[in-house]
Amino acid sequence: MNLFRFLGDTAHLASILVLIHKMHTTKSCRGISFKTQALYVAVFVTRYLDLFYRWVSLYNFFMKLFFIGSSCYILFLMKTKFRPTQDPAIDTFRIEYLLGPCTVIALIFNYKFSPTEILWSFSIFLESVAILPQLFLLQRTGEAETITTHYLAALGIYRALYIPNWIYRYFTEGVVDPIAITAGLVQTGLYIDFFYVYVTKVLQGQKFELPA
Amino acid sequence: AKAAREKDEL
Repeated sequence: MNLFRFLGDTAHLASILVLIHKMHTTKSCRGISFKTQALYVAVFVTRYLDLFYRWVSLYNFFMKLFFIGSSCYILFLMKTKFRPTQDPAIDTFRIEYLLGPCTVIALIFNYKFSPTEILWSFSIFLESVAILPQLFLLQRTGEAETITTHYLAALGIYRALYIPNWIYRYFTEGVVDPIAITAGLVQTGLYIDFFYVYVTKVLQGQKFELPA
Repeated sequence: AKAAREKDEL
């Protein structure tokens, strides 16, 4: 464990807590893509199957449980309590365009052609694009509540921090994880446009609004 | 460097 990864995981944890906090305080899941949240459940469940057969550490164990549990809880909230505040008409990204290619790529690029390793690869590739329905929704509405942008910013910071973590690991442990690195770079790249608006508007105290 | 999956990462 190094500082970059720990801070990255902390940002990831914080992003989820911010999202849950947003839903409870505004009593709404307006502006949140159900599809992106559902993809995260798929990501965590397929990636953390190793909970059943590999022990890493107490930290690793509880973080995995938290990510699976909290993502399911978010879906649950969106489908029950806050269902009336959700607008499927604007959450229109076609996720089959993500699931299909990720399945094919996972079958080609994996560290071992075994069910759990293929699912792990799949989860890495899927995570890298899982934010697209959310960014698409944001693009469509052209604006976002400030708290929603903090959620997205924390999620982007989490991914960005994994990059120095891999560089650090390359120099200290001499190991590279090409699948995670490639997907991680793609995922971080998707946030660049968002971050530009976040830094130039939200952090200056303005509302998040995309240029017309 | 060796190419391998980092099994302790989340």
